[in-house]
Amino acid sequence: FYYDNGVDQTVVHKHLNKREKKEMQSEILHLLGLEHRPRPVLMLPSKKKLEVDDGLSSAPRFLIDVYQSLTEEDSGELKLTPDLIEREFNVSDSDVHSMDEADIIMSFVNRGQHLHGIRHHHSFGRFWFDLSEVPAQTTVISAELRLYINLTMVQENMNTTEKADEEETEGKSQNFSITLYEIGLEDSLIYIDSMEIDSHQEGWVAVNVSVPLQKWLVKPEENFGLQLVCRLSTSGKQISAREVGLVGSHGNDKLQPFMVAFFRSSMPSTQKQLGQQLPVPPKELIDDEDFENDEVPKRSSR
Amino acid sequence: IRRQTPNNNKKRSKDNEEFGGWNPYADLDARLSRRSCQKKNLYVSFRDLGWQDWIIAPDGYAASYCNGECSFPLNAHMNASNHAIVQTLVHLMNPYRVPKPCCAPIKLSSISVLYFDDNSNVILKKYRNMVVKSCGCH
Repeated sequence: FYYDNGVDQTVVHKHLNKREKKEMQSEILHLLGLEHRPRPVLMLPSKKKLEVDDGLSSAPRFLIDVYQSLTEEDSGELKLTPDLIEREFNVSDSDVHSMDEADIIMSFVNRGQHLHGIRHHHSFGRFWFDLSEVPAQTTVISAELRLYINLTMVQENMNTTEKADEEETEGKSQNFSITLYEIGLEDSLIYIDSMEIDSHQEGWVAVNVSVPLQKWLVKPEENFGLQLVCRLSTSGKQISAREVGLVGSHGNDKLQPFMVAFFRSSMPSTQKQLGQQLPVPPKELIDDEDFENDEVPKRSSR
Repeated sequence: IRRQTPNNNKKRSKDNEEFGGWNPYADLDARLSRRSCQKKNLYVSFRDLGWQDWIIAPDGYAASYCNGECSFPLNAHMNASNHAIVQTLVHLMNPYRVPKPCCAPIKLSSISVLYFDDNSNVILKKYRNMVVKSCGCH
């Protein structure tokens, strides 16, 4: 435990023993608004993470770019300088606005390919995200599913496609339409959005999934994920996402589909000002009537 | 310094016990030895806490803290608010009942922390008022 000894030197005050270290950890975890110390399955490479080029899929990479694009303003607030994130992930102005407004930004790794029990043809076009760790007392500002279109994949597919109808595949650019559905009860499909893709298009595209996300946060048991359906614009014939050039769960790590969500912390402002959590007086000091009709939400015990 | 009348002494000693002894205006040398209000370094190290496996960035942050006295004459201190002068004068008149101005942050800034949750999703959280930029007498 280091502190300044009054003559501008930092000195070791004392070495904490195991119990004190545990206490200090839980105090700082609480300051960070965390109930427990996360134990992610994916262990980060030991060397400096921010420069790590491989080993990180698109979901963490997106947020590392956002993290590196945040700068501190004179007012003490954090502001986004969007150049890096715009270049890498082709974000829109509304995205930049959401990033500035958000207190919490989460990127979710797609678990759709591991899901069983959902009988939908394309294993690729299926997305499911684990929302169990979304912090409580937050409201959704916006959310989007991000997909990467790889031009080389489109060309490979066009070359291998049998020339059933020449004019469709001859040099002329093809148009695809991709439609995103929410998978509802009994595998019903609930329309979310659709967009036209040109076969010469490359890069990230985003589909707004704020509505299903808000619903899943309220009813986690109805989170069956999302289903993508791709078609040839001309004939309406259904094709696989691979033929559209969409990178799936077996593609390049950095280009994997992922969801990103922007949340506003909806704690009472004092708690927000005090760094997310107010210290809670020990139970014996709280006489119940004080808290009977208190509108402040139930506080977590410490 | 008020003229010491015997009963005043009695009152003072009673007050003294009541208010824990040290009177910054009686023991002058003690006062001078205390440094005036200023910002001090304190670094919260996520690395020392052994959190490198789940916190992607930063390695820690310079939280700092404020320390030192807000004593008369206040103009010796940087960043004393106008009201701090009033607070000091009232304290001078009634040192055992009215506190001196307090040495506290006058400018705080934010940090953002990037970390993995249990499901290896990634969370970027912004925290306001986490770093002391400057201290002053309030």
